Amino acid sequence: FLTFDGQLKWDHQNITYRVQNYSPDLTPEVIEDAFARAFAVWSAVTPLTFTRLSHGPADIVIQFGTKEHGDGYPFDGPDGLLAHAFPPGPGIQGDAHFDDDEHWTLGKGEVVYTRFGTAEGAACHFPFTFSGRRYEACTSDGREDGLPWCATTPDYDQDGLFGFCPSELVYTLDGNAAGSPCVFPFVFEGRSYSSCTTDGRSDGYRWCATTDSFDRDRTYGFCPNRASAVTGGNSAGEPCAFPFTFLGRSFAACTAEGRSDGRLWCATTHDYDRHRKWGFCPDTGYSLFLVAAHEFGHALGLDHTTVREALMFPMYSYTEGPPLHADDVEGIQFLYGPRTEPDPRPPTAPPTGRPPAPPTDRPTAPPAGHPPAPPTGRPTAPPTGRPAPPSPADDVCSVSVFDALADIGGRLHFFKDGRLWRASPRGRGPVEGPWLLSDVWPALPPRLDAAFEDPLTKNIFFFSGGQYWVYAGRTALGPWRLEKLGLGSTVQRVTGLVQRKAGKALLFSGEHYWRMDIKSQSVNRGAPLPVEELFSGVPLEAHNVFLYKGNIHFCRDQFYWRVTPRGQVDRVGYVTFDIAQCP
Amino acid sequence: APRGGPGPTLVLFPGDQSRNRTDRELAEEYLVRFGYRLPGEMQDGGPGQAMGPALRRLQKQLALPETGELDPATVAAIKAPRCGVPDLGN
Repeated sequence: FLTFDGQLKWDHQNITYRVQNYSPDLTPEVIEDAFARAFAVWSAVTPLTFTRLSHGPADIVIQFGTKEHGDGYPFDGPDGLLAHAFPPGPGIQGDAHFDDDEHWTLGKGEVVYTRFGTAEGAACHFPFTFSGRRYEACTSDGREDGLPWCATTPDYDQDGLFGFCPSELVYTLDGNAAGSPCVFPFVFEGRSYSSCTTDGRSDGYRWCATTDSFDRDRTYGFCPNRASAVTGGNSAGEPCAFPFTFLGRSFAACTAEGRSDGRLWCATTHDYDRHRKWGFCPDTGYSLFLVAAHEFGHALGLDHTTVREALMFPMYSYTEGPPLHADDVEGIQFLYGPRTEPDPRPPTAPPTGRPPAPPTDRPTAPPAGHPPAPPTGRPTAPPTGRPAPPSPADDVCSVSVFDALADIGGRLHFFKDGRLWRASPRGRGPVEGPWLLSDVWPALPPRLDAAFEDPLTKNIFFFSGGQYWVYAGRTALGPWRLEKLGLGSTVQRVTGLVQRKAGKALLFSGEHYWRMDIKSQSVNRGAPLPVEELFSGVPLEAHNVFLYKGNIHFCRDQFYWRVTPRGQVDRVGYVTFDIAQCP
Repeated sequence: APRGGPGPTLVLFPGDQSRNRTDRELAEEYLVRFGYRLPGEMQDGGPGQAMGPALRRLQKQLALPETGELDPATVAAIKAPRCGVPDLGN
């Protein structure tokens, strides 16, 4: 990752932002939601919070604009430059600008959200049937007022759910008319207009009056782009007019005729030869969420990275997964540190998939309190002791940073201050426990640094400070000093053991690792190797390393970095939320 | 081989911003815009060999093979949609 020269960053954590205007491509609600989610990407891994202001000065001012839009860094029409942002600071610094010549979507093509009607703002469902006919786009059929509408389920006749599609006849954006619809015809500078116009403006935005005379009342708003509106050309925002005539031929769909670049276009009147009004047909568009998350990275102090998979790589690419790469997380945490508090918990029940577990429901005594038998029947692998008495510390979700995690008996075990929990057999149900460590493995101290089960012998290694133990069945061996493994006296603790092949493992301690023969309990002679040489992109200060479901996990604070068998970090997340499946 | 009739009719669309520019013209503009080259460098040595070091910087930054040439991968990269913040410099 890279930061800007001078490591520009905000000197406070409660960042404010204001959305100055909206793109006609999406409804304001969808735009606001995309921005809020983009900020949440960064607040999830930092102590930063983001608050939207409706007016007044804000740290980050967000603006849509085209071409030269006031800052000396003009946009370039469709495609090419999508957006830009300024590093943290006063004034224009920290602001984010989006090129409104782009087709802004959520990355997968046009999503038409409705207003009013009976669908409470749901998106159109295309195709839908109405009076037995199939519709692929918004229609004004069935209405006398010409308002475009759509069904939000496949069958309007059956469900009756509908809403109005974006249209200047339904609402306007920004302006000074509080979203009132256009009034046609209206008079502007003595001329009558019966549709939205760009006259009187240099930025190309389409507008209308919301009374019959702008000259008299001066109330106006910007026209939202209708569904299936074209981009570029000389009619941006207008819908295609099918069928249209071009070079004497009739076209009922977008075409690449007449062009050498293969781009699809359509006319926005029924006769191109006569009116010459045209634009490019809408495509999948660019995800406002992803581009905003990238630009907000700049607004927080991150420069472009050379890691192609990272969000802060300069080129746009669409992804449905979490947008942050380990490189992004390291970069932003370099500036602001990691998140220090868990996400706020809603007061209502947790989402389905993890049943609520009030304290009174906790098992407190046998027989119900006995943990289920281990899957292998082996007496020592999983816990067999009695559950600990309930207390606030019993909730695995209240633990921010675990002492150690380890896959034992095919189930992930979570260790913290003398307690342990274990994941459900397939890792899909709620975590079970806690149990007292002293009940299960009595020889161990309450605070562990690492644990490891040798898949070959099923012996379990436990590490704490400068000592380690080995449990073979119910028999505890040790403790021994770490020097017995061949580690130098400077090694204060072991942070993890990961099996590489039968009988061999990697032993981690801080920024170094050793190759270890498990049977002889000895590491290779020679200097330890730096972790970063074998595992790029993982935190050097990892305090726990373990293998789970075939991937190596490096834990630092409440986060984990997951490394695939091919050595790539493919995920960074919260231990509690992602691995312990806390709500 | 087909002799072919008249080719497809190409039309000059009003307001079409997609001017026909050569890949080299696009690359030169890209190198300056995103900080790989200063505008003054454009004249140094003519438009040819002087692009090599700047192209290498670009290719390194964009995780492309560092050929120093305006190869297809580099041309595709400079035509791809992207953020307007310069990659190098302020």
